[in-house]
Amino acid sequence: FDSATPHDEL
Amino acid sequence: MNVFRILGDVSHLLAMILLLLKIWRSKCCTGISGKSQILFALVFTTRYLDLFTNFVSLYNTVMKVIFLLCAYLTVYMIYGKFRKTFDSENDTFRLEFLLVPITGLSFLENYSFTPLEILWTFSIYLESVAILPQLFMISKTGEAETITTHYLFFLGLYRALYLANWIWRYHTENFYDQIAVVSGVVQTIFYCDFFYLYVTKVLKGKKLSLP
Repeated sequence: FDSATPHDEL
Repeated sequence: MNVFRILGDVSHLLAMILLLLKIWRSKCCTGISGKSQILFALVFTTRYLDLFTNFVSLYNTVMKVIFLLCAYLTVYMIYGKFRKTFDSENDTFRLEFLLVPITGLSFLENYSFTPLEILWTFSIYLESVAILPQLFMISKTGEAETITTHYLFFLGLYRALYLANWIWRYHTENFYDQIAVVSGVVQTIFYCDFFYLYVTKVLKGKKLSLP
């Protein structure tokens, strides 16, 4: 898993 | 920010405003699933807790606030102001069948085991199935008002545009959000059957009714 935080999408 | 993302967000916003206007102008929410709207309010609440912890951009913050307001206003219209017109007898989807597995899954598959991140994951999984009570209601009553189908169309269009956004971001930024992408694909699939009916019936001027 590749962390996508912080989340910039709605 | 790319064109697919912007159009996706606009389409999402348009869907919510369309639904609100429909209820407001007709003073009637018959045919709308209150359960789906509660789920969407829950989706935004659990996802946008980062409003307090993380600033992305003014656009991001403003849109989050608008989405939250729209979601809660819709729930209020259905269960408050126009509850007499709410068709609760046909809104019988069992929410625990969605909430229990999704809660479990968000604890198992997440980016990090922290409260905010688990809630974010929960919101992503929940959004992918939140429309099911609405689709279930339509299949139960066998029909939907045309304006309701436009709402569903823009909601589905938003999902499809987000898929294009992720393909774009993968190639240009090497950005890849596995949880969002997998859930997003699942969610878009739920709309395919509806899209077919929308194109073959509603766009040809007929009312959406099932045989």
